[in-house]
Amino acid sequence: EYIVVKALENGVTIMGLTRGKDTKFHHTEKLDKGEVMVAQFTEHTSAIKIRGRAEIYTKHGVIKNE
Amino acid sequence: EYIVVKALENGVTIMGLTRGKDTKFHHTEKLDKGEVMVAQFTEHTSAIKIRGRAEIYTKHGVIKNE
Amino acid sequence: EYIVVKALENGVTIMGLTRGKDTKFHHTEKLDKGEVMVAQFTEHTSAIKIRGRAEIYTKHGVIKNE
Amino acid sequence: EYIVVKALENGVTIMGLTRGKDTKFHHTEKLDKGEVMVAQFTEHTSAIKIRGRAEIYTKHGVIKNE
Amino acid sequence: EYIVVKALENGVTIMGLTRGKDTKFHHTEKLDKGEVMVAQFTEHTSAIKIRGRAEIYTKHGVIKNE
Amino acid sequence: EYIVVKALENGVTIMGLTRGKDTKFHHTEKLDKGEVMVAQFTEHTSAIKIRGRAEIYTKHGVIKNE
Amino acid sequence: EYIVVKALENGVTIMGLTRGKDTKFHHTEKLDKGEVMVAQFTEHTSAIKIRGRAEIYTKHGVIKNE
Amino acid sequence: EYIVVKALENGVTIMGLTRGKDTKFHHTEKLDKGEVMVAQFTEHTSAIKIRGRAEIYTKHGVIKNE
Amino acid sequence: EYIVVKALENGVTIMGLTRGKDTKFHHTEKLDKGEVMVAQFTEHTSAIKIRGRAEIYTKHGVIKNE
Amino acid sequence: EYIVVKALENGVTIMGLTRGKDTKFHHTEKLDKGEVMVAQFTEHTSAIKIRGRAEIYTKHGVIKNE
Amino acid sequence: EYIVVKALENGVTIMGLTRGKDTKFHHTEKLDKGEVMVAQFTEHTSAIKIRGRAEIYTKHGVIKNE
Ligand SMILES: N[C@@H](Cc1c[nH]c2ccccc12)C(=O)O
Ligand SMILES: N[C@@H](Cc1c[nH]c2ccccc12)C(=O)O
Ligand SMILES: N[C@@H](Cc1c[nH]c2ccccc12)C(=O)O
Ligand SMILES: N[C@@H](Cc1c[nH]c2ccccc12)C(=O)O
Ligand SMILES: N[C@@H](Cc1c[nH]c2ccccc12)C(=O)O
Ligand SMILES: N[C@@H](Cc1c[nH]c2ccccc12)C(=O)O
Ligand SMILES: N[C@@H](Cc1c[nH]c2ccccc12)C(=O)O
Ligand SMILES: N[C@@H](Cc1c[nH]c2ccccc12)C(=O)O
Ligand SMILES: N[C@@H](Cc1c[nH]c2ccccc12)C(=O)O
Ligand SMILES: N[C@@H](Cc1c[nH]c2ccccc12)C(=O)O
Ligand SMILES: N[C@@H](Cc1c[nH]c2ccccc12)C(=O)O
Repeated sequence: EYIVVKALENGVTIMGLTRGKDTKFHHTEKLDKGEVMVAQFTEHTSAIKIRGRAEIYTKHGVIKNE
Repeated sequence: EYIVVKALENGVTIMGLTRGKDTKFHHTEKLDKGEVMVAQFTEHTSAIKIRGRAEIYTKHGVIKNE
Repeated sequence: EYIVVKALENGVTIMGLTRGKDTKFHHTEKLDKGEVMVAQFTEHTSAIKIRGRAEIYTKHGVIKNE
Repeated sequence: EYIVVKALENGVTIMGLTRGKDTKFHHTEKLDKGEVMVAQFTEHTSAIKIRGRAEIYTKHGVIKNE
Repeated sequence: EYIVVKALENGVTIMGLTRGKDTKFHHTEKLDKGEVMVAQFTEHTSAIKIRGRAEIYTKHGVIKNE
Repeated sequence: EYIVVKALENGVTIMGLTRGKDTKFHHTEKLDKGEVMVAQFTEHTSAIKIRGRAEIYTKHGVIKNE
Repeated sequence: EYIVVKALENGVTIMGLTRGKDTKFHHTEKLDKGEVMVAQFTEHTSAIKIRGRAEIYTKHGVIKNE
Repeated sequence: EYIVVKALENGVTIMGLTRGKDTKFHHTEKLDKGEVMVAQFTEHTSAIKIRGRAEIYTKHGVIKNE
Repeated sequence: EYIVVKALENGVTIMGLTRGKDTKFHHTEKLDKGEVMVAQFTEHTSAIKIRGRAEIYTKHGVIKNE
Repeated sequence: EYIVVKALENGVTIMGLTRGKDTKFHHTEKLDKGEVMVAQFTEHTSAIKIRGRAEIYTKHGVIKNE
Repeated sequence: EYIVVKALENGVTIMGLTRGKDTKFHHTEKLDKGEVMVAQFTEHTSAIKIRGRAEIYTKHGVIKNE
């Protein structure tokens, strides 16, 4: 399973939240406008948080956030 | 399996409920308007509760709560 | 497998029934109007009962109870 | 695998039949009008019998019994 | 795998045939008009015979017997 | 995998052929008009032969034999 | 995996070919007009040959041979 | 996985090619006009060659060779 | 997984490339016009090269090469 | 699972991010205009970042970045 | 999983990139106009790069590169 995030502005952040009892940010990836990140769920990442204007492609459809 | 939550207002909360005999909140994530969280079901999370105005994308369709 | 319940009024209850020889309620979650709960079937939950006005999203369609 | 039963009147009963050589009722759940039960097939339940006016949602379609 | 039988008259019978070298009836369930039975194939049941007026919902379609 | 046979006349026969090196009839089930049999392939049954007027529901479609 | 053969004339033959290094006929089943045979691929049968006028239902469609 | 070959003329040949380092013909089956062969890929057969006028039914569609 | 190649001219060649660290041709099959080859990917074949005028049926569609 | 990237200009970069606790770039592949890269998620790659004008083909659709 | 490459000009190259910590070219296959290569992802190949005018058939659609 993976999601795709396309940044529509500079400074979009994609944060990976840890899998397990605790929920913390283990990595934050910054995207500039037009950059695309394709990210899987993994042994270490069980939730992903996205800030900033972006298009988020998932199996449940495309989400455009403001 | 994952769901996607897009906050339509500030202060939307996503609560993870523990898997197992007991059902408690193990983590609460706060989203500001426009932020998006993609969250899996995991070894520690077998139910998720969402409060506040948001769009919730699931395999059974998109749910808009008030 | 999970179902999604969106409360259409205050006081909607979602009850988890135990898996195994006995069938008892092991947890009751109360939802206020507009709150949404996404709940899996698990090692401890093999049936779910819902009371109150709600929309219930399942793989067999959306059920609106009164 | 699960089915969904929505009671259209008070006193709808959902009976779980035992898995194995013998076939007996191990649990009867009573639903009042408007209540919904989502029930899996399990290690202990290999057949389910429903009495009373209800809508039964299954992978083969929605059955309305009288 | 399961099938769904809705009785259209009283006295509809659902017979489970044994899995294995021998083929015998191990259980007969009687349904009254309007009652519904959802029955799986199991370790003990590899064939099911239905007598009487009923609607039978299977993965190959709905069969109405007279 | 299962097939469904609905008898359109009395005396329809469903024969189970043995799995393995030899191919023999291990069981013959007689159906009267209107009776329905739902039969799986099993450890002992790798072919099924049907005689008489019937509707046979399979994953490849519905076959009406004369 | 199974195929379905419906005989359109008397004397239709269905031959099972052996699985393994050698390819021989291990069983021939004769069908009279209107009879139907549903046959799986098995540990002993990795090819099936059909002679005579019949309808053959497979996952790739229905084949009518002359 | 299996393919279906229906001979449109006499003398259609279906050749099984060996699985493994070497690629040789291990069996040739001759079909007369109207005969049908349903053949699996197996531990010994990893390629199949067809000569003569025939209809070949595969998961990628129906191929008519001249 | 298999592909199907139908030769549209004489001398069409289908080459199997070895699986593993090295990539060499381990077998070349020549097809005359109208002949059809159905070939799997195997323990020894992880790529296939086709020369000459042919129709190539794959899960991604039908490719006609010149 | 794989994605496909087609470069629409020179100097498009595809970066593989490491799987595991740490998230670093382990490889950067440069594409010139018209070149195509098909890349899997692997034991070492759990996220992929793309810079520059390209078409990105994924299971969630085609993304054109600027 | 495999992709299909059809060369639209001479000198199209298909490069296999190694699976593992390092990413190097382990094999380059040259195609002349009209030749077709069907290539799997394997234990040794986790990414594929294509240069030159070609049609690339993948599960995400057909990509025509310049
Ligand atoms: N650490 C949590 C992260 C998480 C996943 N899904 C969630 C839903 C709600 C809250 C937290 C989470 C877990 O692995 O379970
Ligand atoms: N602790 C419970 C949480 C839960 C999951 N699904 C539910 C449905 C209803 C009530 C509680 C739950 C469990 O793992 O089973
Ligand atoms: N304890 C029961 C709960 C149950 C599941 N499905 C049911 C259907 C009917 C009655 C009870 C049930 C079981 O695990 O099997
Ligand atoms: N005890 C039976 C219950 C049952 C399941 N499917 C049936 C169909 C017919 C009659 C009984 C049954 C069994 O596990 O097999
Ligand atoms: N005892 C038989 C019952 C059966 C299943 N499918 C059948 C088809 C025909 C006749 C008998 C059967 C078996 O397990 O195999
Ligand atoms: N005994 C045979 C029965 C059979 C299955 N499919 C067949 C097709 C043709 C002839 C016989 C058969 C077997 O298990 O393989
Ligand atoms: N004995 C052969 C039978 C066979 C299956 N598919 C074939 C295709 C062609 C020729 C023979 C066969 C085998 O198991 O492999
Ligand atoms: N012996 C070869 C046969 C084969 C399968 N697919 C092929 C494609 C091309 C050439 C030969 C083959 C193998 O098992 O791999
Ligand atoms: N020997 C190579 C063959 C191969 C498969 N797919 C490829 C793609 C490109 C180049 C070579 C290949 C391998 O098994 O991996
Ligand atoms: N090292 C991380 C890389 C990663 C995958 N998906 C992510 C989503 C967000 C941030 C980082 C990641 C991991 O394997 O989990
Ligand atoms: N050696 C790398 C090759 C690779 C696969 N997918 C990638 C994406 C980006 C960069 C490199 C790669 C690996 O197996 O993971």
